[in-house]
Amino acid sequence: SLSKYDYEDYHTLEEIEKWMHHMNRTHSNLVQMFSIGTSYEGRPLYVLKLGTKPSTFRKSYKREIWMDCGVHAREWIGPAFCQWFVKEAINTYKSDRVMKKILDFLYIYVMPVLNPDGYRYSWTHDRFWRKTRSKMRFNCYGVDANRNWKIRFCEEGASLNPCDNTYCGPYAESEPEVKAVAQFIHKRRKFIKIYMTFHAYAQMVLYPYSYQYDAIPNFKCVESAAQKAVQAINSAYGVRYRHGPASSTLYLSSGSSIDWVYNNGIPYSFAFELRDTGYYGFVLPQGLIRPTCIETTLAVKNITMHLLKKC
Amino acid sequence: HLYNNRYDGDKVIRIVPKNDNEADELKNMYQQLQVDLWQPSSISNIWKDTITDVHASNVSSEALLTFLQQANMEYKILVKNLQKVIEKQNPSKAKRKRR
Repeated sequence: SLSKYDYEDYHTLEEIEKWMHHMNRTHSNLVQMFSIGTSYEGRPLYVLKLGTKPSTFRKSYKREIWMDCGVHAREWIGPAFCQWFVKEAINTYKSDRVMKKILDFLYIYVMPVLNPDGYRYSWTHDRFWRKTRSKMRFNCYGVDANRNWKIRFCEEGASLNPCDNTYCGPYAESEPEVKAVAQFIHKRRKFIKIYMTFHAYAQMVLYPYSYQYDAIPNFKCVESAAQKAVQAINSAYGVRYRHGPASSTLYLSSGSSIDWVYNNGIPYSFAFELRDTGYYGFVLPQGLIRPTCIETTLAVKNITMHLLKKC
Repeated sequence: HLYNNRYDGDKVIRIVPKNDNEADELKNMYQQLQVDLWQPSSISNIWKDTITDVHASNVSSEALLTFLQQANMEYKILVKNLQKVIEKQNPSKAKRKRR
């Protein structure tokens, strides 16, 4: 039963899609569901838009936030978090003044599974599948959906070999999943102020640049938001996250979404590397979904509130 | 068994190369064995002091462990049998499959 949906369990793609339809149907005051395109294998690329319609007393437009999960298929904690966040937003809208403020003043787009073909494949065939499922040369499949963006395409940290896990693809935005998100964000770039993408595992909050060691122009504002986000994470269960530019904190990588988004004028662009640091890695137990999602929700709310204040 | 028991005996091994030479040897070995790198995501990101977590099949892990012992490189086995972890940590998936 969808009214008893278990947010502390990992769900199949079919279950997530049914859940999205259910949320759309049962919470129409706060949720709108739509598709931004189709995947390589023809699956709809669903997005949930959270937020109340702006009242006539407020600005006629609202600033927007984009969140995506499930870019890399095997990182199951990502889609679990996106679902948890939607549930929290809806359930606490009336009781939590911070959440109320966020949803009244902003729209949040949540894409729980950016790479539905890969995610499904990780349930049915290969638990550790990372890429999309497009057919490539040498009888190999898939492209790394976080190396396929039109920014320093296929330079550092990306592979030209179609059989590698970090294959950048034959050309930028070759993957329909990446192209659809890029087109949507590009169209709404004047409104979207924060981009957040959720990955695993490393326990980090990262921001641009990924492809070079230079600091971003608004480093102080972004660094301050990231620092507060990791403090918020720590406040829940004492878990320590590192934060900083992706290039120096994690490693150099080209063609990543955070760099492309930042380059398109979105001032706050973050990649979360959720729990853990390798004890379980990609097979994070279900018992850790709850604490991971609670601490990450605090960080997301903190970053969002940072936007509502002036930096 | 989930996934047709394909991960039976697979291991996840953590190795931190102490110098450039070890890092290069490790890169070569990973390429030869075609292992599934968990951290970092690409072989090109392996340098000295980089934490590398690698998922190796039952057969590949034997070869990798022999190499590490012969090369006197320190390692830690994070997961001894990946299939068991998958089965244990996804009880509801097993239930679903049984249904």
